[in-house]
Amino acid sequence: NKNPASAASPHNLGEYLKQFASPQHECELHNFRLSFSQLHWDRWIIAPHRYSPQFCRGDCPRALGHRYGSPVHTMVQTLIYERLDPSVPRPSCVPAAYSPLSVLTIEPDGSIAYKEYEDMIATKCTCR
Amino acid sequence: RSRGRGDSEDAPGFLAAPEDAARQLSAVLQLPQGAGAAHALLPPLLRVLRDRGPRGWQSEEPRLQPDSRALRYMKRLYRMSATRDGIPKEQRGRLYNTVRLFTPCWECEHRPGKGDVHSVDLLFNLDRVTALEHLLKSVLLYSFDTSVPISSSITCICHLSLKEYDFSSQVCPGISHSLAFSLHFDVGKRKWVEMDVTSFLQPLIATNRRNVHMALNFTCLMGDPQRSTGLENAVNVTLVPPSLLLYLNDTSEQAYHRGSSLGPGRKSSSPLVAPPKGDRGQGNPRGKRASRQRR
Repeated sequence: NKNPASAASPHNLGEYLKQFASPQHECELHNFRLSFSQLHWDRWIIAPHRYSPQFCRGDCPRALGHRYGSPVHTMVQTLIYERLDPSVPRPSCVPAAYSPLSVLTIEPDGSIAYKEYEDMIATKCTCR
Repeated sequence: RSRGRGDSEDAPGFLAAPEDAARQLSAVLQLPQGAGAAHALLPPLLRVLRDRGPRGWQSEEPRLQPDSRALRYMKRLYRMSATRDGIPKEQRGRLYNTVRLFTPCWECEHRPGKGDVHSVDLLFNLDRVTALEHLLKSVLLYSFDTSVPISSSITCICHLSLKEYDFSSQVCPGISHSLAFSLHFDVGKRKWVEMDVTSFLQPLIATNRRNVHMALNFTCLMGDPQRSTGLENAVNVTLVPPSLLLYLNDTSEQAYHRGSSLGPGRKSSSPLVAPPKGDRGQGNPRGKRASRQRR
């Protein structure tokens, strides 16, 4: 209130605050489930019948804060994009953590294999 | 390399075998060597990504169909090892992240001689086991077709020997070492009987031997062996040639590595803590209680 200019134009405050608000389509984890029959792999993948790899999509806020667990570099990259070189891409919404997947398959020689694979299901997203 | 679509003459071998495709693509995509072989999903994934057209993934190589009994066993193992969403269950101290079941690729049953001694020669081909899959436990898995009444108990005395081909002599395979053991079980309750042969096969698999030739002689007696030893109680048991089950720890990057959940300094007594056993039902009740208390 001390600043007569802001008092005179309340919209400036709104504009100022907007840069800290979450984007409308915020970066978040989205469900995606596929079945191996869609890939015609169900003849040799016995289990699981369905696989939910999930995916990340959305905009990254300019001032990230702790919610995304993003490193400071992410804000620096936003700064580079906005002030120094627009050819440098803005930070992207990408998976930050995964969980493994167990798969039961028929091998070409007719033997049967149970295997656990790392990083097959996205469980969390981040901006970086 | 040609960047054309679909089958390209001048890029032979791309469709020859997924592993070959993976190996050639891995040279392009800088994948670590051997990643394709260790990751059954990688070669088909690479092929789908390489062939953009709808036909890309349909040219799967033919696969031999496994024995339905073996399939049933492995489906149960899957249910006990992973959740409905396919996520590996966390069982305290479980080290294996790979289980392979092999059925004999060659078997020769000898006519029963005096009494009811059955003998059979089996050959297992373990080519699918990669160098990064380290053996933790190996089990011979029996399922029985018996003509005895369900409720009785049977004792089988098995004599197992490993045969090695002595290529220098080109005569008969020599017997490298042998093992004798007895199995006592109630036919009524069990569909499967597991016979731990880890120490027996360890030296073979550790030296990357991929063809395992076994000779099995067994006699099965009805009732408790303590009370009657004569063959008059011999029972006509038709033994379905056993499958070979290998519990392995895959150390490749793509495999799931669970830290030892026992914490520093505490080790489980065996590399496999209570692996899924036959018909013991779903999981480990103690494990359930512990997780409930934790919750």
